[in-house]
Amino acid sequence: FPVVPEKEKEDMQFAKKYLENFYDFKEEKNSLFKAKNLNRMADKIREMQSFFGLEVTGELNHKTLDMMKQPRCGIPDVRS
Amino acid sequence: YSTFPQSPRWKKEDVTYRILNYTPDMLQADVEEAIAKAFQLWSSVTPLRFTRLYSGQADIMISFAAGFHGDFYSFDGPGGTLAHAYPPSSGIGGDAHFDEDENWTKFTTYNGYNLFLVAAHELGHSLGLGHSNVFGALMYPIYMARDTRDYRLPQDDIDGIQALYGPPRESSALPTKAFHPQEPTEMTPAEDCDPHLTFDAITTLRGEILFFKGGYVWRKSPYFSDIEHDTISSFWPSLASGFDAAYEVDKKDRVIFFKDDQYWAVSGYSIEPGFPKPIQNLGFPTSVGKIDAAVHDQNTKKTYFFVGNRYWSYNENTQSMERGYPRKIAADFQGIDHTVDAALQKNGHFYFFHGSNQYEVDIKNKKLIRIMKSNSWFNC
Repeated sequence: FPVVPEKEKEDMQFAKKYLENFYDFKEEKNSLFKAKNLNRMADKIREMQSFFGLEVTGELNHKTLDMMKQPRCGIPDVRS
Repeated sequence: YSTFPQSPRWKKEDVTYRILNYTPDMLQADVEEAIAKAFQLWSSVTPLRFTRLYSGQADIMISFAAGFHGDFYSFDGPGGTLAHAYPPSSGIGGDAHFDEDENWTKFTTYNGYNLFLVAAHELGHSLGLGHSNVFGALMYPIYMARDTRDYRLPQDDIDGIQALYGPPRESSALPTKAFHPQEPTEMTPAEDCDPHLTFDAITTLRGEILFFKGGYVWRKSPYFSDIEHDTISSFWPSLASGFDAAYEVDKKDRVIFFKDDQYWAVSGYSIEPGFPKPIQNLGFPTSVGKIDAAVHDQNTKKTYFFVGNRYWSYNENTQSMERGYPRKIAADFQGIDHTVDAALQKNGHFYFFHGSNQYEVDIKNKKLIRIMKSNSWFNC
């Protein structure tokens, strides 16, 4: 079914928070770097997909989002 | 497996822990048991020994909190993050925090999170392990409900923790001293057929006979031929340091353990709620600080407690001590002229253990039948 744009935005927010918490994702606050942020986020999604043995696509697909919503430990999976 | 950057670890083998508060979701005794069992998992594969403190600063401080709780990582309400812990160092290092907004349980059903499993994972962090990407490893970041009764640490986690601390010392995997840390627990098991073998306590349990000495138990079972030898903590992690006496009331599927001036009731692996209780609850005078032995007569429903050269008779039906007690052991049990270390009822006889001998007594006329070595049950 087509994803309701609002829902998509919510999921993106959730994923960003998850990647900040557990994959050391840092978003550039300056909106000029939007494209750069999306690339960096895609890299972090790939890192998370690889950690959990998911297909590494860099896209926030259903399986990746579902894994992010699993109850878990609060310690990051990777650290700077 | 993984460790934290620079692989921080405890630079000592004796690590202390303290439970700062409790979740209202579980009985305190169940929280203590879950935590003790989680520590025992790690101590069984390393030289580490864990001692519980009841006040002051411990290396690993364990607490339950919701939302913001004084560190930079606030909890997020039900689901999501369940808990977190800090790698070894001073101050907050080693501490483990559990999200009180979760539903904590000692079971592995699906309406809550099993505290033992989550605590075992978090204590892995407290000892210096990071997350593992091996599905099924304890240090895998995502919670997975699984059977915890005979839970064994997966190999990836053993490899990780031994990379930090090495394997256990030769003598034995030291049981977690979750109780009475100031009391020494027998560190190495005695030999089954040592003719000088003595016991602290003996009881039947669901058709088996359990012989206790220090932190160890021998199991003689009709279900398997040889004698099994385990640590007590592998059955009751929070009672690791051993017992003075024990007896079974088989009709209630209940075993009562005694240690110093306290007693616990267990049913299988589970400690019944509200225990331990003071032995004075049974009717002992305050002058009695501990009991030597106990045995329940399944026929008369009376339990005999032995203290020094005297004994009491307790009526399990009325749950009260019988009048006219204590009495001298030697006055009623012919040939038993000494104290009793442990006592057992089996095959219609009483067996009184004193040092490395046991005395078989006919229950009806309380007459001595024969004397044997204490470990004659071990088919030596």
